[in-house]
Amino acid sequence: MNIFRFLGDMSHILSFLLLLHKIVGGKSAAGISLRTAEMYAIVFCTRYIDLLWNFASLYNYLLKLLFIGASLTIVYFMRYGPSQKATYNADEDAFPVQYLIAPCAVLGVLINQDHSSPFEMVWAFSIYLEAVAILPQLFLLQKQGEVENLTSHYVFALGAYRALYLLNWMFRFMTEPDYQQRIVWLSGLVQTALYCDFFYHYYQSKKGGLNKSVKLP
Amino acid sequence: GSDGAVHDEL
Repeated sequence: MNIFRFLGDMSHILSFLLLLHKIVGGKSAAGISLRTAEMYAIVFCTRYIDLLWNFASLYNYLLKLLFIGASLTIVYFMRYGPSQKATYNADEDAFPVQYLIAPCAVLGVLINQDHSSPFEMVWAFSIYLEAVAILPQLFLLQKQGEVENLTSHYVFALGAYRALYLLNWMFRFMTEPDYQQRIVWLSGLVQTALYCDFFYHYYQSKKGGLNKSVKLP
Repeated sequence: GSDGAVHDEL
């Protein structure tokens, strides 16, 4: 464990808390993409299936449970909560996710760390899908133009988590001789790059104060 | 994986 990875995980938890605060606490799903939420649920349920046979640490185990639980809770409320369903922008949340999921599944089978293991295929699929899962959310925000404060903080926290993980990988690459993980490097770079435009507009909007809303062109 | 390590990251 290093400081970048720890702060990355904390930033990831913060993004879940912000989203749960809005959806469950505030009973609103306005501006939130159910498609992105569902893809994250798929990402965590597939990647952390090794809960059943691997144990890296208590920290690792509990956070896996937390991420699966939080992502499923978000999907549940967006799908079945009456006020969440009423505020969800279903018409605008229209990114064609089959074009993300299918190629990720093919890539997961073809390019993974160990061809003999089905779990490695599933694991690689989850890494690829996570890299692009934010796209429907960014697409929805772009359509709406103006982003609510809580939503912008949520997307920022999610982007910060991945940027901190890039620093974590660099740190581990320099300090651990056996550390390779080429798949995660490339996917992580792609994922973080997708946030760059949002980061720019977030910074431009928030430099006058955290309560200024983000406007996207 | 082929590097023999359990995936220890989230």
